[in-house]
Amino acid sequence: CSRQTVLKKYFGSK
Amino acid sequence: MFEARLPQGQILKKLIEAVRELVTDANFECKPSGLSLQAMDSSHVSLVSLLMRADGFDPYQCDRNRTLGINLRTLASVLKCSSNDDIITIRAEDDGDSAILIFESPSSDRLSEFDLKLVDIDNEQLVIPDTQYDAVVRMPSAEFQRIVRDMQILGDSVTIACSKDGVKFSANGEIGSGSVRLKQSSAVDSEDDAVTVDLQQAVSLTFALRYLSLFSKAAPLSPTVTLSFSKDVPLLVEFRIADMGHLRFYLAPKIDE
Repeated sequence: CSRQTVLKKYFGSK
Repeated sequence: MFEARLPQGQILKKLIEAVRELVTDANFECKPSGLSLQAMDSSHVSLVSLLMRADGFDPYQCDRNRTLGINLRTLASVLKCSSNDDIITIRAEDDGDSAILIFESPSSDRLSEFDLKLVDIDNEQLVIPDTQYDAVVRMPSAEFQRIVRDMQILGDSVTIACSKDGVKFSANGEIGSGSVRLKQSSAVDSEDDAVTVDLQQAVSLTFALRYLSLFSKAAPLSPTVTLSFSKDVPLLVEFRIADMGHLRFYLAPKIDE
């Protein structure tokens, strides 16, 4: 089973 | 005032068709250097990043930075009222609460004008760091679209493995499994038909096909697409827009639990 992660884990917020 | 006239109006039509299912509302950032847009899908798994440089428009006028919040479904419906060979102008008055779209036939004998109400969008902006990717695959965009469609027969996700030999897409589900392997092209008549793999190190990642399928709707924009991979980093899918910019999609990888 795999899980989609959110982009915020990789990219910082401005 | 902001005014951008796009002689190849169909570029805008193709762009909005490519992103309207992924993003509902988006802020168009208008600056003297050009037009840009960044928006995440509602589940925050993928990101759309658009750049259209000022020099791709003729003319382009932007006295001060403007943010135009536009509902993309509405914009897509309005753009359907234009013809493929129309010249499209986007205009916004400094104190206005609307964006004006003007469609001009090539002979200038038909002019239509639509006034779109702007919407307030609370848009979280992400900072995308410069990334040295492990593998960069360039292939015909129609081939990418076909593989994504074919893999969807089998399951919800696809594993993409890049090696020095080429790139392999594989999927498995309840009905069975399958794969498509593309070798690096040795000699092709046209560069647009080539498959190239620029490899720093072999990499294999798994992604949701639903999103790749939405990204592949941008295929009419460009004959080629570039896929950039690094371990534990979002996939970058890039379509170049003529000589004026790019449409990029980022997708977070699936992680094994």
